[in-house]
Amino acid sequence: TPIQNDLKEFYAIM
Amino acid sequence: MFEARLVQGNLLKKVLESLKDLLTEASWDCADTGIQLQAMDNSHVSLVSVQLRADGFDKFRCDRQLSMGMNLTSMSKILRCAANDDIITIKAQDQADNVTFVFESPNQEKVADYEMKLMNLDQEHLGIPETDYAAVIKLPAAEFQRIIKDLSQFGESVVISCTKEGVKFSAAGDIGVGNIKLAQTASVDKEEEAVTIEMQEPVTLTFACRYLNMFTKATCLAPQVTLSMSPEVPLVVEYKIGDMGHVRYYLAPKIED
Repeated sequence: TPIQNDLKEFYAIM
Repeated sequence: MFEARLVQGNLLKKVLESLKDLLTEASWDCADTGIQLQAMDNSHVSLVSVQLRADGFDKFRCDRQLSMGMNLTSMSKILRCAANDDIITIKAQDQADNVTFVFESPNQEKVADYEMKLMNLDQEHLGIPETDYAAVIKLPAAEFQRIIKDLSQFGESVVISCTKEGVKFSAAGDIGVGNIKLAQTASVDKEEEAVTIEMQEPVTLTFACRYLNMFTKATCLAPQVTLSMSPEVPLVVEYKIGDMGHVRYYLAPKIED
């Protein structure tokens, strides 16, 4: 089953 | 001091309806350009970004940058006290620890004001790079809401696949498999009913239904929704707020393990 990613893997914290 | 007056108050009511299932609290960042909000849901899987430009208000004054932390459940309760045709004004002093909402009936015979405490929220902000998406799909918002609602019965994930033929939404689970294919509409008499696809390269991504369902709460805001996709990056679901801004939802994809 596909695993949910976290947004922080794509966008950096400012 | 800060003061923003919106004659079409129901837009603000609808924005809160679009946020309250996903976020419990968030900060409204006010500047002379307008009001912005950016917050992730508690699981950090999705993010909402709201922009309300100053020129969309019929009166907008922001003497100093102001960040107002609010409990959105409370803010939603207050905005529910406004009638759909009320004029809504948001007011706050600089360094204030509360905000006032004023609701005026169109004939000015009834004026209500509600004061709410502000919160100190030091939430993380994410940097979202300008992206040239592989596929941008525009479709009727109600259509998208219906597709997600129907396919959510089949599984907890929806696969969105965009090719030059059109866009396909699929879901599979215990009861079976569902596929919905939307072709690009040739010509429609009403722009709002069109399905248009701008595709640079085919893209297929998998997303959790429960977030997509929460995003479609913004269907009340706009007749159309725009889906922007690129391989291995979050989906962007955008609803316009009149001609003064937008609500943008970002959702991280699910990756095959």
